[in-house]
Amino acid sequence: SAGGGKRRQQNRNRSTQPQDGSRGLGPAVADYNSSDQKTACRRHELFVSFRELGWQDWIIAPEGYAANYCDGECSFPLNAHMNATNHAIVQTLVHLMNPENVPKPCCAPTKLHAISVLYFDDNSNVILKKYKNMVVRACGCH
Amino acid sequence: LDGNNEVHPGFIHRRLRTHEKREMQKEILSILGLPHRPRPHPPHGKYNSAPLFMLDLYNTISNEEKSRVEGIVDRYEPMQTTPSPSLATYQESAFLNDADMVMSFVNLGENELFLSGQRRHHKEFKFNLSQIPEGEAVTAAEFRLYKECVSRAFRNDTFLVKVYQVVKEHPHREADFFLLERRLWASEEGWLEFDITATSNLWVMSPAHNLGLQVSVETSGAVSSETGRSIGSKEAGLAGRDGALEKQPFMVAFFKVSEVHIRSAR
Repeated sequence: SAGGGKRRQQNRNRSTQPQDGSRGLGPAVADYNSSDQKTACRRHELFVSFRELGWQDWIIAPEGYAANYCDGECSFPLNAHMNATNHAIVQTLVHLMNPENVPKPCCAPTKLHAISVLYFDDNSNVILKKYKNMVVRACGCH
Repeated sequence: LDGNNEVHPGFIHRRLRTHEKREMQKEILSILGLPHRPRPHPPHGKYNSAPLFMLDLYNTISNEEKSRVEGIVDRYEPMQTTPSPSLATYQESAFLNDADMVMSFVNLGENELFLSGQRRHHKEFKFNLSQIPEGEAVTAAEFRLYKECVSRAFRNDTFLVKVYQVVKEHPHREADFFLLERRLWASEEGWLEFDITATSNLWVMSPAHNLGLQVSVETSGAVSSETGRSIGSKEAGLAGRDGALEKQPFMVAFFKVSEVHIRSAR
């Protein structure tokens, strides 16, 4: 399409010699395989510590939980390396055509798990509760 | 930190200010569905029977989740963690698997009375069920009493333990009751479980009807000639509030969410 011409030209100038498998696949792939890999959408570890929050007097178990979070770029081509929805791929294409107006897809959780928490209430009754969708097991582009 | 223990460039690595820390705590409390941080007063700083029982349930759930993630056995097996009141039956495991929330209740009152006119001992128990979050429905509830082996005088006897739901109190005569009963040997030792699901449902729906439970014991001996004689709960070996921490009576209820919770914007 006519829209991204200037940007594609810039990409072409930026790209170095494509290496091995990416030869012939175009500048975007070559770019991705180098520096973009570090900023690609992926899961990062983040532990929420109930102990650090000073909550041991009312939370019996666990001491904390690995909540994790998703962060990174959702750049073309999505399906080559990560868990992306079909719509995210369409969104990427539309973004490529109209980068000023259409954002890239979001890096967000694709698989979430539950945890159980055991705690006292104000009356010293004990509650065991299952919380769904508390732990990020996998990230992807939406 | 990311997986390689490197600080992610997008991560804010600075110490939070006091008000920011407070806000962060509020947000995490909100995720847990709590309006404020609970301030419990557990006695003696040690866990009694109810937290020990709940910890047993927690460990069961956690081990199951771990096994599921690791693809190992996905079948419940009761844990033997004496002297804590462990899960005893497969029926309980079914309650647990089906429950969104399990809650144990502290016994608020325990008066032992002797009605001389009727020559009857009985013990009163009260539980506060008014703090249950909205939208939670009781699927099962149990009243748990620990029974110790009693002295030689009763060794070969059986007892009839009667648990009553107090239905209505009257100023000048005995209250109206709903009866649950259990026959057991004097020499038996362990946890007695009484199904009080219907009673708890009534208490949740209508807190004004929560007049507690009453327990009485009488001899029903195969050996004793005194069948039907009312005896004190201590004589029968029933542990009370003044007994060992891990043997104190409590109530446990299993809940299922009946409504969709939507977190409101703050």
